[in-house]
Amino acid sequence: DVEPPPKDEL
Amino acid sequence: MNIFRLAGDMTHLASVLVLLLKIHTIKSCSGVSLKTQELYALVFATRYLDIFVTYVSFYNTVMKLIFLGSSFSIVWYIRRHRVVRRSYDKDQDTFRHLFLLLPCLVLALVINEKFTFKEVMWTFSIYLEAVAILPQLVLLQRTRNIDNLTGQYVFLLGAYRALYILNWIYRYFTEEHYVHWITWIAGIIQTLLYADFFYYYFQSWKNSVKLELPA
Repeated sequence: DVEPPPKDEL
Repeated sequence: MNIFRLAGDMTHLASVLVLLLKIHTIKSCSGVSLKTQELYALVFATRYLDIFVTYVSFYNTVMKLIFLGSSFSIVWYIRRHRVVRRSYDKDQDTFRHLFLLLPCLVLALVINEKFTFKEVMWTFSIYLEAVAILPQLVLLQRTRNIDNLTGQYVFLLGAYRALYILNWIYRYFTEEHYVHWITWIAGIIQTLLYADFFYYYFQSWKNSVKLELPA
């Protein structure tokens, strides 16, 4: 399972 | 951060400032949908629940605070300001919040990355943002009286969404594992909602006539 990308957007 | 993301954030910021400035200086909110503004306030409140817990960057925190502050100020102006509230087209702005809120909530409970309160709220905010512009678009079509600032507000919001898609494409090719399916699909749907508006906006711009949407 790939780690979900960080939520770094607005 | 890439140039598309920055340009997207700046158009988003510009859209909110245009609207606040319009309301603040001419003390009128005519043509502005309170329903859409309330939905945006809820979008930011549910998306930035962890604003003081998860730190991404100074830029992100400041922008989040601006979006929260501006969206709630706009709602306050339309509902509470002694002069502004009289210009609100209440009888035209009849879109029901619930028609958008309920499906988004159900969808967020079913389709999400992780079934936790924070994650479901975040997903809900993504779905809700995708459709929150609908009451505004309906109001524009209904009144057919679009002043320049309201037209620019909707145009800038649409531009922000389009730029975010370019940002995702860029990130997809430059970063590893950068796939946010939920955000992408909701974002594409959101951008498509502006297609019709964009068409008439550019037509009016090309022919330098006043923007008017067909009934």
